[in-house]
Amino acid sequence: SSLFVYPTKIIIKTCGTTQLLKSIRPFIHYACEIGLIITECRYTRGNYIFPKAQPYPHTNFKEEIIYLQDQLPNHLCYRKASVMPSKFTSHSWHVFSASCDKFYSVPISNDLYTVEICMTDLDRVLARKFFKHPDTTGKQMTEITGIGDINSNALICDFAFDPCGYSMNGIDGDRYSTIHVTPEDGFSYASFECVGSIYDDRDDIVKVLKKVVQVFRPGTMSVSITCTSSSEIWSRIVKAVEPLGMKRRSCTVDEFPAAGTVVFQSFTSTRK
Amino acid sequence: MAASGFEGFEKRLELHFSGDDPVIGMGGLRQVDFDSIEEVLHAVQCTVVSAAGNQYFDSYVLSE
Repeated sequence: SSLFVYPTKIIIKTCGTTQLLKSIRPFIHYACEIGLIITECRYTRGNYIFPKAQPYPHTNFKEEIIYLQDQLPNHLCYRKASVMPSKFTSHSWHVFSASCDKFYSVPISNDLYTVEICMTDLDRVLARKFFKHPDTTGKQMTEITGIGDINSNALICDFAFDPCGYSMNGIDGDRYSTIHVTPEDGFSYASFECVGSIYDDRDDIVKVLKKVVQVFRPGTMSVSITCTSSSEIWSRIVKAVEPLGMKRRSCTVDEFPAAGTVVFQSFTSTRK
Repeated sequence: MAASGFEGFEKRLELHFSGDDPVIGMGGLRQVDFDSIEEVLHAVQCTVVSAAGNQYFDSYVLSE
């Protein structure tokens, strides 16, 4: 799990359950104490692998939205929740966003986009590298798996869990990236997330995605791109991963307040 | 839940704030002290296992 704190933005991403929703009120409270007011909320997630393990009072998306609506102040009046489907019931994308009215609105930087990747059915040989030996460190996992090469400019903060599992945060100037891995056979999972700009070199995101796919070689992968400006970033995703043996199976597009356009694509490996 | 305690697919929350320029110039949310952040994370049932930062933002790897 990861937390990023910017001067006017907080991103928290947790495995496990929906407990992170409990952070909304305290974060708003501490922000208010230093003179900041909330202007936007985005909540995204994939599917539950173990839906019955989710804790009350948010055990499904409908309940999560009710809880979110209750936590947010009234001035975040533009709200939308949607489940973006894919060809696979195990890979649908749940999105909620809320933004404020004009009185509180602030200029939004619209050149940045967020890429969220969920990968399941990881290559077994590659997944084994995320099992911890007694003397294994997060840094060693970063090196032997090739994760360190995804963005060689990034400062990497990594952690190897016992007996298995891995998390890392990458810091490259004002941009973050993060990876979380659950390697156990039968429910292996890895995620990758980063931010980019539509003004970056067109090949930058392509190179990153290629390296990510090569590190995990997933059987199934979904890629969500969130961008406030119209761009063709989503098409670069296809060009990046299809030459690596991933075939696109579905693509869904939707619009959300403040978040902008979300393009959700799913892929499967042709290796099986 | 899986035997490892992991539920794979993450949940992601992003909150944006605005305020006066001097507040933001002084670090904005980065002024919130670490004890307060730990208190929030306690409610979320996470703890910080690794931390780093630069001039732009603070980064925490969390348990779970």
